[in-house]
Amino acid sequence: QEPLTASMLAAAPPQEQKQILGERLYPLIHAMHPFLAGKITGMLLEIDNSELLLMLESPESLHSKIEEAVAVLQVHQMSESSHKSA
Amino acid sequence: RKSTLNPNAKEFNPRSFAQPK
Repeated sequence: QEPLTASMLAAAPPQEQKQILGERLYPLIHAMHPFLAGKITGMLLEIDNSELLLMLESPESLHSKIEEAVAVLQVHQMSESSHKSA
Repeated sequence: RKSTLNPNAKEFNPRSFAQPK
């Protein structure tokens, strides 16, 4: 698969750009967290496209961001289950 | 509070992801 570039991304409509980035991120995230991959990818897709492109080129920063997302999710899930509203 | 990641983000559904062999 050819590397994704900013110009390739810019050629796509905005909504499509996130999908394209997600398609690149998902397999990488899936390799680390198969069960959370869809959720983590969705969280990372809220980051700026330019930053996501940098992450795709830098496995280390991508990995640390993935771990950050997992941590955020875990805290979120704990607080959700402790609230027990509704 | 350093994380800007949103745990309520919409889940991403891959269109073309195939399991690696």
